[in-house]
Amino acid sequence: TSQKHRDFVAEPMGGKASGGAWPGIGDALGKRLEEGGFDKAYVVLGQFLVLKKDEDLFREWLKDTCGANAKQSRD
Amino acid sequence: TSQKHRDFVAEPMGGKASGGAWPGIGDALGKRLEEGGFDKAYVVLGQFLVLKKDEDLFREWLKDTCGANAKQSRD
Amino acid sequence: MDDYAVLSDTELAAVLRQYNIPHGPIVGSTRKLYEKKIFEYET
Repeated sequence: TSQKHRDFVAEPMGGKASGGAWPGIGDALGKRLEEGGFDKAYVVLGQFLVLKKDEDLFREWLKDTCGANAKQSRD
Repeated sequence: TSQKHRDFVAEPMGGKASGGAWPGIGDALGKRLEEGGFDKAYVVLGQFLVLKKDEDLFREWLKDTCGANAKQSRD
Repeated sequence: MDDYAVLSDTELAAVLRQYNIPHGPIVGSTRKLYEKKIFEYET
């Protein structure tokens, strides 16, 4: 896994900003997520849980919401 | 807090069924939540997170979704 | 309430901001709640 991933999992979910800090999600995609109201990591986690932790659904939602491609959404 | 509450917080969020097992949410309300697709505790947790942990919004959503009254949603 | 259904998520969020209604992202599981909040505000 990338350093970015290790940094991300190292800190508690509570206060995490979203955006560029996320593995796979660069600044551009992060910006779009924030514009969509997903300005904190826990909000995106919430969406994953509401999608019942279904990875395919979540990746599809991520693609629709911020244009993440297959690799980015997998990361 | 009630015994129900202590039991609830004692186990990990991962596998929790929703419905009657929740403090404040009896079988009837739990059934309606399940019919609305919120059949596991983590899905309802996801909804709380997507509502940005706003208690008022969450309570309103709970009332709309399963008819919880003020006390039930507070619990 | 139905006339909000034609709004896109972005448009709905703009109305919520305009009315200063606290909100999170507009997703499938929150959209109805926010449409109701706007309806209540306008009525």
